[in-house]
Amino acid sequence: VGAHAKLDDSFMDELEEVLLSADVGLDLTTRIIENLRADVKANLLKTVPEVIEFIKKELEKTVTFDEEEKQPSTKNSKPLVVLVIGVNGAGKTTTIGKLSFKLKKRGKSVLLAAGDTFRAAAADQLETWAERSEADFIRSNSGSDPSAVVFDAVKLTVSRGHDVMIADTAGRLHSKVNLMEELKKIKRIMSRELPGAPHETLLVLDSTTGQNAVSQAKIFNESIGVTGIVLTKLDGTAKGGVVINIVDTLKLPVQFIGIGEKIDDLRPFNPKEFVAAIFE
Amino acid sequence: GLSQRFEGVVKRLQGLHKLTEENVSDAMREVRIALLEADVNISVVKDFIANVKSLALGMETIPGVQPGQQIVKIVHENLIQVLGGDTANLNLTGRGSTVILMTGLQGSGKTTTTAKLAAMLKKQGYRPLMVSADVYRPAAIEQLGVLGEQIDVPTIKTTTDMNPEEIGRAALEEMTQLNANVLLVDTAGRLAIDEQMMNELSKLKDILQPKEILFVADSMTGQDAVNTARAFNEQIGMTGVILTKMDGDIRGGAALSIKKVTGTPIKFIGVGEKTSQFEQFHPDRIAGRILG
Ligand SMILES: Nc1nc2c(ncn2[C@@H]2O[C@H](COP(=O)(O)OP(=O)(O)OP(=O)(O)O)[C@@H](O)[C@H]2O)c(=O)[nH]1
Ligand SMILES: Nc1nc2c(ncn2[C@@H]2O[C@H](COP(=O)(O)OP(=O)(O)OP(=O)(O)O)[C@@H](O)[C@H]2O)c(=O)[nH]1
Ligand SMILES: [Mg+2]
Ligand SMILES: [Mg+2]
Repeated sequence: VGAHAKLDDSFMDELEEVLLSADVGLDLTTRIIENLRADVKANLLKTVPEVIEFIKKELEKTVTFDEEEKQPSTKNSKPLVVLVIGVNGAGKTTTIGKLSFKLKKRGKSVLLAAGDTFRAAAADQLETWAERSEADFIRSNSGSDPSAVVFDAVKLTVSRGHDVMIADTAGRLHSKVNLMEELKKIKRIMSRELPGAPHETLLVLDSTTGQNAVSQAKIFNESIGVTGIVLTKLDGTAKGGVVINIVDTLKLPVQFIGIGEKIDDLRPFNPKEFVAAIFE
Repeated sequence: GLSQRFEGVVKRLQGLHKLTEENVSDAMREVRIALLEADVNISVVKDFIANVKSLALGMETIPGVQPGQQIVKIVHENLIQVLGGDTANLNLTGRGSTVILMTGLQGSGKTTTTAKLAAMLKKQGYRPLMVSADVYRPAAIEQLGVLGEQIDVPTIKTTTDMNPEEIGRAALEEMTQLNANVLLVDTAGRLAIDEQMMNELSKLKDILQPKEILFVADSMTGQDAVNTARAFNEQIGMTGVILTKMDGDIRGGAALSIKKVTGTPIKFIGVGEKTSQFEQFHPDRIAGRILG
């Protein structure tokens, strides 16, 4: 961006376009650009490289989760129960496979629960990931009640002494009240069977999603509480800039990013690299 | 809708006899906000506004019609036109068999949409046959098979140790054997920047010679919609676009972005997870959603 440009209006327009194209969103982009214009006018920022450096630092700061704001970590619970949620096709099932692999490499024993009892071949898909990551696996033996699977999964996790249980859920649009009610019930059943569960609720967001991701995060968080975000498909051309707004306004940390379809294509979120990619 | 957003603009334009550069620019600022909030790509927004502006400028105001309302009407009607004007159908004309190739990014809804299309065609009296050429995603083939059972449409048995080209050839064979007149080919989701996967898709297309190449896109896609649609169009081509997950609270600006950069007609929309939740694309309905 503007490698040899001069600090003028057309450069600021170009910068605005970079942010908008990265799905940063209109409101946030407008605020950022207006603040920059004011700083430039006040001679606080005098050159293009200074502006770029400044805005990168600002965005990094915004998207870096304030550790002080974080809830006391329940990451040391045994067993640790993780609930994975998100809209259709975001990458939940695949992310669980990757997460399972990561945990197994760290010596944890893992149980994957096929909580998507609705979609065609959903349980088969997760079962493949359980096999690939050498994790234990449970699916519904009959019927289509995800709460029943989750109930059995919690029981099995405790009886077999697993360290972690990760529950997959069916994709659902946040605007569907009955599906959000189903999710609340899944959480209730979990916490009734094991107080404190789910210790982590991961919202999986597709990085190609536009501003709708903000209402996804808001509504999923209001319904059952989200403890972290996984941003998938960052190996594509989308920048996922919408998470800047989400971290800023909802105080939800981005824990991981998905960078491919293979079992080890999951990385911890790195604010510096994330922001740098926006300006590539 | 845009009219509410325009209230301030409408007030300022009251009693004018002509739409001028200044008052039209005023109105265009509101349109820009509406379109960007709806996820329409910034470059597409610029083109759309420039076009509407030139249509509006110099237009005489109509007696009894607020100039602001007149601009709203121009914006709305122009948006409907850019989105395609009217509904667009599948190209199934002519005797003999048709091959439909489904393409798109990961998770956009291809497999589910393949089944939706097959169910629709069966209802319309065709003899559809489905096949999955997705040998990568775990249980992708099973997924299409289960859907096929649900809608009572035959699905060719394929396995993950076949490659897509062999599957293409076998499918054409099977189509003749079973006397099916429409073959729907599901493919693996892929990134437009994945050379190897795009080459594979291109080779599959050469073997199938499809009459329809349907680009299945997630309606909640943001600014990136132009990049992926353009790349798929340039490298593979597309004869139709299907927007999925329109049953949400999605404004659907991706529709305008995709249509603008590819010129490809948007033919259908997915409005739910069930195979019956599938509709024709109506530009006028979507225009209203995008403008908010
Ligand atoms: N390129 C890329 N593809 C991904 C990534 N994560 C998931 N996918 C792909 O996205 C598609 C959807 O992934 P799933 O795991 O089935 O998504 P899901 O959220 O479980 O979908 P539903 O259960 O149907 O709602 C699959 O083709 C995955 O391989 C990623 O980080 N990068
Ligand atoms: N709400 C809603 N969900 C949809 C719609 N179309 C598809 N889905 C869901 O979106 C998710 C992904 O659909 P798939 O058909 O697996 O997507 P795909 O493009 O085949 O995915 P890959 O093969 O991994 O690239 C599933 O949960 C579907 O049920 C739709 O119109 N509305
Ligand atoms: Mg899934
Ligand atoms: Mg598929």
